[in-house]
Amino acid sequence: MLEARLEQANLLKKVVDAIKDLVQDCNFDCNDSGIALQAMDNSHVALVSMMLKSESFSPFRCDRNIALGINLTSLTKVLRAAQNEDILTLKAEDAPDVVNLVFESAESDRISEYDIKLMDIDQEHLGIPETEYAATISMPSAEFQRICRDLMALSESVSIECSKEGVKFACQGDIGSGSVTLRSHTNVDKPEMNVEIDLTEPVSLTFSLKYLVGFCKASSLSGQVKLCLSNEVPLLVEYALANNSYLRFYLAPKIGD
Amino acid sequence: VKNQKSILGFFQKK
Repeated sequence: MLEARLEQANLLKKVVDAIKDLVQDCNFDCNDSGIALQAMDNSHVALVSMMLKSESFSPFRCDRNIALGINLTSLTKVLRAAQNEDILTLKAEDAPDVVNLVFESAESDRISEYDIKLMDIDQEHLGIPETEYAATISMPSAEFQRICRDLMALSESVSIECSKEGVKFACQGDIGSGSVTLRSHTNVDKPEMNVEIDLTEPVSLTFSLKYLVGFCKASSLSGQVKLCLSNEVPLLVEYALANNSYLRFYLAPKIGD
Repeated sequence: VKNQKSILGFFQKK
């Protein structure tokens, strides 16, 4: 059986909120290492990969591999009933029909309990190859969100060019063009404001802004976002969570003109 | 999406 207790419901609320517009039905794969999720969007352009390590829960117990097929719209409805600060416990039997969610208020004696019916989801897992990326950029997640939103006002797509000069986000649209360039930057007082660019060779790729703006819904999960790029491979957008847990998005590039 | 590659072109089904 599965029993996983999260100190704050907020974490799951934010994760589900960040992915629910991208994927609708998905398996939460539970085993003794934690709870994982991998799903593609309907157009097969983007892939979300979530890992909530067992260390992110206290306690965490999962004796066997259990796949919880959950509709994220249903999960969102139930998670809305949880306060951000509530303690959240997920429970399921070994061959479950439902997943049980318990929300406990730390301040009051209120305990709420919900069951969500599970779905049988036949989901194919994709093998994600280990990649030595040509460029890795760590930057404030709010900055990345702002750049994507600003450029989306002009164009459907953005080119991300990484060179010794820095990283340049550029777009061209009907009304004109725009770009934002960031250079490496260290803020001793506020490390979450750092921009770090690790480059082994120059990269230039084009991506759909609609997807990137969608990924940025995860911004509240982490002060920093990591972008990993290599020519001709999907972009990796990673939001690191505590205890080596993570929320990753992969986005296939667009073909250049 | 026009000119958009698929993620399946990069990651293989297990």
